[in-house]
Amino acid sequence: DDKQRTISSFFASA
Amino acid sequence: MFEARLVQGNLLKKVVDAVKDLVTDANFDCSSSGFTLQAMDNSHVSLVSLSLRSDGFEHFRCDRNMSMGMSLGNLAKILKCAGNDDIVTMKAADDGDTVTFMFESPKEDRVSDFELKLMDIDSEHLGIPDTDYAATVTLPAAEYQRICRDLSSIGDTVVISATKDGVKFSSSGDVGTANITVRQNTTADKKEEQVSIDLKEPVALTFALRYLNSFAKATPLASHVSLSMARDLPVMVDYQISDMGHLRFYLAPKIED
Repeated sequence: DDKQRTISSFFASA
Repeated sequence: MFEARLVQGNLLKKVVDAVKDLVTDANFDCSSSGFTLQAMDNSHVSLVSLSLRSDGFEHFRCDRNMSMGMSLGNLAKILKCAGNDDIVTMKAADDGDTVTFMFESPKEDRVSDFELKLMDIDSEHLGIPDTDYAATVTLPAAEYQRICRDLSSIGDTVVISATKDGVKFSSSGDVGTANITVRQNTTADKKEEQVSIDLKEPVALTFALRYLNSFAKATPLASHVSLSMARDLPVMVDYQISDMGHLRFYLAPKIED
């Protein structure tokens, strides 16, 4: 099964 | 101090109703340029980004930048007390721990005010990079809502694939499989039925339907919604709020380990 990634693994802290 | 008067007060109600199930508590950030919110859901899988520009308000004053932490459930309870056609004014002092919502009926024969306690919320602010999306499909918001709802009865995830033939939403589960394809249709008689597809290159991504369904709670905000996708990146689900800004949702894809 595909794994659910978190959004913060794509968008870094500003 | 902060003061903002919104003639179309029910717009605020629609925004809060659209995000309150996804995000429990959030900081609303006010600056001279407008009223914004950025928040992740509890599982940090999706991100909500609201922007209401100051020029979309009838009156907008923000003397210094401030962040107002609110329980969205409590905010929704308060906004529920506003009439559909009421003008809504928000007011907060620079160092106060409350925000006041004033509701005025269009005939000016009823005025009410509700004070909401502010909360301290630790929130992480993420930078959303400018992205060259491989595909953007703009479809009626009600159609998007229907696709998500229909596919949810078949499976938990959806593969959205954009090709030159259209954008296909596929799901499978114990019941069987389902495929729904939407094609470009910019000549529909009614503007609200039009579908446009901007495809730079084919792209296919897998998403959890639960979140896409939750985003559809923003349907009353706009006639159309845009889905923008790029390989191995979160999808952007964008509802434009006319003359004011946008409510955008970002959802991380499911990716093979």
